[in-house]
Amino acid sequence: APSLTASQMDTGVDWLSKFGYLPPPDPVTGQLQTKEALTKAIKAMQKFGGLEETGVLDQATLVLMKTPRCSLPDLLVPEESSNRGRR
Amino acid sequence: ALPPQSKWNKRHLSWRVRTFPKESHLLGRDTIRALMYYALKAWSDIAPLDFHEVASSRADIQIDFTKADHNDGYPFDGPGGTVAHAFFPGERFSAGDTHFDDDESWTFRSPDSHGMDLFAVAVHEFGHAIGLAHTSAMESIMRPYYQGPVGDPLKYDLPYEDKVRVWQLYGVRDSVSHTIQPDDSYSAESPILLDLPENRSIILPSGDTPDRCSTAFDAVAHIRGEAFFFKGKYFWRLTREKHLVSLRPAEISRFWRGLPSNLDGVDAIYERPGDHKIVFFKGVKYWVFKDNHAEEGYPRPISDFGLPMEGVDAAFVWLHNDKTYFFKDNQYWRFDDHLRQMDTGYPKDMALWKGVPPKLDDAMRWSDGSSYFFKGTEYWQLQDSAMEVEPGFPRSVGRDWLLCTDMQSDSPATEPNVTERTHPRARNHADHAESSYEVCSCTS
Repeated sequence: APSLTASQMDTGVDWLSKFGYLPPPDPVTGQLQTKEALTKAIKAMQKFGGLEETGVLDQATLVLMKTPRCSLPDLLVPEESSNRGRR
Repeated sequence: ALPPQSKWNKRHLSWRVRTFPKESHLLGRDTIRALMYYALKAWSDIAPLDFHEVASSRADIQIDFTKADHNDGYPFDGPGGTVAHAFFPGERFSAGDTHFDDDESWTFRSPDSHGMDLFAVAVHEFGHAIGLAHTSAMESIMRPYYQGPVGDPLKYDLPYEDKVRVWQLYGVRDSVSHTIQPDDSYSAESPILLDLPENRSIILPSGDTPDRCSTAFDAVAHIRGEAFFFKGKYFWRLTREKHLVSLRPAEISRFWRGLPSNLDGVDAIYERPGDHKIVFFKGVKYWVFKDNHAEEGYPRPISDFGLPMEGVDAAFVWLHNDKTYFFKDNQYWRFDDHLRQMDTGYPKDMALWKGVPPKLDDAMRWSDGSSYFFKGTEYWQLQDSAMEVEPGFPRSVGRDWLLCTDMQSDSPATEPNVTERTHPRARNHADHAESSYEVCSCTS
């Protein structure tokens, strides 16, 4: 498969964070995520979206990420364990 | 974050469209209000919730068409991308509020490619507004991705998946015939049941409904992950989490459409592997249901299966091999639903199922991988691929499946059942039944 551009990778990471698949970016390290965490997040997103769980940002995954959708995250954390001030 | 208890404590919820699209050339204001009304109605049709439109700024569900960053932590991103969101129930000021991206091209009765169907998105968002989170179920309106128009708002029927989820939050909406005995003090303006979904246990069943704690069931089935217990004209339903949806049974004819109106019970039911259609057996006939509607061309004779014309006692699909097993008296058959033919070498003697009694009421598999066999007020468990009953069985069906937690007697018929002990009104009902006056009153 053709390798992803940096822009596609950034878009993917942003998307996964936005919809609850990756933890919010650490304010110190910025967007740095481990490869394992990223793979796991992609698989979770693929499973939730009904795609094959490849763990890579393949074409089908990118297409789904571009599909219009609701703003709320797919994976929700209990409120008391959230470190965010608002939903 | 999802609040720990994400549901409304009240059942009457107000709503208003606070802001309309800036360029409302596609949809007029009245159309938008009507679509909101019908999107909310999709939920209130099945759950004990009532929505009413108000002009007040204190409406529970404030609906806005807004764009970009609108100071709620969920900025919109122009056409496409995120199109709407809603806030879960709770005490916060924004609870229930629903926002649509004003940069989208909102449409109604237009082809999918022409924009975003406002009704479809509104049904989804109001699902959040009453407490539902996203789901991965393909058929659900609560999938996070826009899936196009969903048809006529006046005829829209929520997917089964979503009905079950909202029932788990609020219970099932009672129809008029589900109410307790007609009472002059009750009127449409005072829908007393609507405020009491948690207190449904105080509602007595009508005179001819069986007692779930002491009855022997006609049929038990595992359908779409849930358990259904059938007795006479009624059935009880348990969710995937084994929670009883209601203490009161529902009438079979009011949910399973297409069976004869005079049907007095069913013999066995199972969900067909492969196409997930549901098969009902009664005597020498069977019906195939797609969801809760019988398909055309039924009933048909059970000889289609290669079964004898005496009928079946029980039917279930064994998780171990995905084959369907039929039981009658002390014999059983194995059927391949994928090939639609009976396996050779059957019937066999039920003695091969060690510990399982003959002349079963029914059998089913459950999500724990086990098979369960039911007869009388007892049941037997066989784990995984075992053909031998687990130690400690039989056990009480009522106690383990149907919330009869206080049942202590082995002869429930001679003891007050749990409903009677738990609720004074029920006890009175039982006591009164012993007087000729009350019996006469009931039958009249």
